[in-house]
Amino acid sequence: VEPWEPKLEPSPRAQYDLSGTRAALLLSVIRSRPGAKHDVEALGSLCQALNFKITLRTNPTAQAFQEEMVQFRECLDALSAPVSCALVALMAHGGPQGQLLGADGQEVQPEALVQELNRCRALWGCPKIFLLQACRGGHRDAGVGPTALSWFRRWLRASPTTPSHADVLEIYTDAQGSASRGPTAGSSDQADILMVYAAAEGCVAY
Amino acid sequence: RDEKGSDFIQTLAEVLRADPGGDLLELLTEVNRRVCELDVLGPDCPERRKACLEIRSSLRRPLCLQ
Repeated sequence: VEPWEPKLEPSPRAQYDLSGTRAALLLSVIRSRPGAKHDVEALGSLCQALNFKITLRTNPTAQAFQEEMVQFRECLDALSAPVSCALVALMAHGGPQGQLLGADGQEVQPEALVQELNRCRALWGCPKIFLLQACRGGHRDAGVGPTALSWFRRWLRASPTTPSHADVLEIYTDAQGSASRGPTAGSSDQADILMVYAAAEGCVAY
Repeated sequence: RDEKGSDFIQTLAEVLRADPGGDLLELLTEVNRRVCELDVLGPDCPERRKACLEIRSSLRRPLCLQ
């Protein structure tokens, strides 16, 4: 009988362990988005260099966005080898309320896709990266600075909030939730998520 | 995007390729700095425009992809 030894938790400063499988799902609507192929190529090449196993689907409909995510989750859960990280890139036109528009013009909520991956047992305690290249509304940010000053003054008269979204970094260290399950017992099911939007809320993504 | 892809994805690829072992949140801050510096001009956008990323993280540890 092996003597019992306490299992040491990694130091809080320790990095995520990425020694297991890394998986990437790239969903891109390239129809009516000129140049979108360049993004697919750049991300594909980057993911390959970073040792991600890549699943690519172009021109998904709104329903296919959801289906691909379900399939991705199921594949990860079915793997016998440990999974250490997932990266999901969602690239499409965006609706005014932050929706993604599938190749069929129908809408899908990115939050629903995030929740789908959150259900992935293989990814409990592992980092989940979401890259969202899509408009989140129609506001065009003129920025601030000398050349934008006249626009800024006009804008201030019309709106009570600041026009530029520069330097917005929202860190959510949400510790709520009490699910004690899986390899990271005690952590929130909202933890370990990194979401990067190409634009601030309500703004056009270029 | 029409000619070379979107500012966000292209800058992300550029920054991560240059320092794949860096902390991802720090690298994303650098991506945002570069994207914010860009001026966007286009046929449907005759005036100078800006873009800015939004980064939401509930990561509990440093994340380095290499």
